[in-house]
Amino acid sequence: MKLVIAIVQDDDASNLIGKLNKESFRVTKLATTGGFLRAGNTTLLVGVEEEKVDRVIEIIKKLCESRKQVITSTTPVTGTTGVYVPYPVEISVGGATIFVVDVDRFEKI
Amino acid sequence: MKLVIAIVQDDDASNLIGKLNKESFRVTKLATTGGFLRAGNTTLLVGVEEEKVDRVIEIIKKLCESRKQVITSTTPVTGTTGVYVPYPVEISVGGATIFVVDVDRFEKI
Amino acid sequence: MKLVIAIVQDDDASNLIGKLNKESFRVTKLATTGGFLRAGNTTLLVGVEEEKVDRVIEIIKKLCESRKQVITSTTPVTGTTGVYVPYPVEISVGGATIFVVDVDRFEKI
Ligand SMILES: Nc1ncnc2c1ncn2[C@@H]1O[C@@H]2COP(=O)(O)O[C@H]3[C@@H](O)[C@H](n4cnc5c(N)ncnc54)O[C@@H]3COP(=O)(O)O[C@H]2[C@H]1O
Ligand SMILES: Nc1ncnc2c1ncn2[C@@H]1O[C@@H]2COP(=O)(O)O[C@H]3[C@@H](O)[C@H](n4cnc5c(N)ncnc54)O[C@@H]3COP(=O)(O)O[C@H]2[C@H]1O
Ligand SMILES: Nc1ncnc2c1ncn2[C@@H]1O[C@@H]2COP(=O)(O)O[C@H]3[C@@H](O)[C@H](n4cnc5c(N)ncnc54)O[C@@H]3COP(=O)(O)O[C@H]2[C@H]1O
Repeated sequence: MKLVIAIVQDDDASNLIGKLNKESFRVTKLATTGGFLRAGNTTLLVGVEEEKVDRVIEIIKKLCESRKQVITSTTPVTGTTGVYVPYPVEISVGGATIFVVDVDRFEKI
Repeated sequence: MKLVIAIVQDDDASNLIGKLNKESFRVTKLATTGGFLRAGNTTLLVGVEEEKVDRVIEIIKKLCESRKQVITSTTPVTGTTGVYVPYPVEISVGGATIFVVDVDRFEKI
Repeated sequence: MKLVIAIVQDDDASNLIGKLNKESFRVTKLATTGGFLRAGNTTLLVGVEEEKVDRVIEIIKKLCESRKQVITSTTPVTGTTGVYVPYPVEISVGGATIFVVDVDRFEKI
């Protein structure tokens, strides 16, 4: 038995949990916070048989891959008050940090 | 030193923590969410000497055993509006999922 | 790779995260609750290379050492209603409980 601890973005968490559940994986969700950006993120606990760890990581990779997203940001026009010009900015979202820890003993009551 | 990670139902958590504390076990509580039912549950961290792991699991088993509970559900009477008939439904509550993980190093500051 | 799990007081958490980040350590924060006092505390997850574990523990020790703090408590004066006399009380704050767990496998997506 292994415990997969995956820290993912909030936006990807719901889809990821759904997909893991669909393949009969059990998941527990923790609402956590990133230390650096101080923004909310999600930590998932997935206890799984050793031979299934690869599949869990594959699903996380597919659903949480880093990707570029274009958002509209606004910047004030110099020389005027309150006039804003929208312009496109590319940011990178997604990503996941995964720790796999060995489980000495597993019990279901 | 071992770290016991136990996922239990919210209703059992408070009693369980009290009982563990009474036997001088230290406990930290995390408010978590079940992936499948998307309902709140509780995850406990209990760092404990290896020879005490059995006792911690025994206490969890006793306080969180799966049991049947009868709740009153209501079902609308067909053909009428707003008339509800209460009837008994048996649901199963309790249960716990327990992971025991080895601790390389333990420090108390 | 090791996962450092540190349970610290809420008051020390923000400074501690800042200091760990300054030395390029990555940190995830969990809002947790102490089982005994039922008061909020903070649990930090710090995934770090094995040779850096000592440094992380050193930083935690420095920022979370147990120390005495004098607070003003008030006690009602016997024989009167509503008359309170402030007097100094020494309490101990700080402290940390640290578990270091081995990580079988680490992935960054
Ligand atoms: N080894 C580890 N142990 C425990 N938790 C870990 C971890 N590696 C990543 N995390 C968690 O995953 C979140 C995203 O990390 P990522 O490395 O993709 O993205 C990070 C990274 O690119 C950057 N960053 C984080 N800490 C940094 C530091 N000390 N110096 C420079 N950049 C940092 O800022 C992004 C957001 O970081 P934030 O802390 O808000 O949120 C982090 C943190 O909650
Ligand atoms: N291996 C594991 N790793 C991490 N966390 C684990 C785990 N096994 C159990 N849990 C945690 O314990 C809660 C209760 O699980 P239990 O197996 O008793 O009861 C479960 C199980 O009977 C059923 N269930 C869960 N996932 C399922 C799935 N993928 N397919 C079918 N039934 C599922 O629904 C109940 C509630 O599940 P929910 O996810 O809301 O809540 C789960 C989850 O938070
Ligand atoms: N082995 C372990 N496993 C998991 N979590 C651990 C742990 N050791 C400590 N903790 C966590 O760290 C907090 C502070 O523990 P500390 O031992 O400094 O300070 C403790 C200790 O001095 C005392 N205490 C805790 N449990 C006790 C018990 N069963 N009997 C007597 N005193 C207890 O009350 C203080 C506050 O405890 P509280 O439970 O509210 O909060 C605890 C708990 O959240």
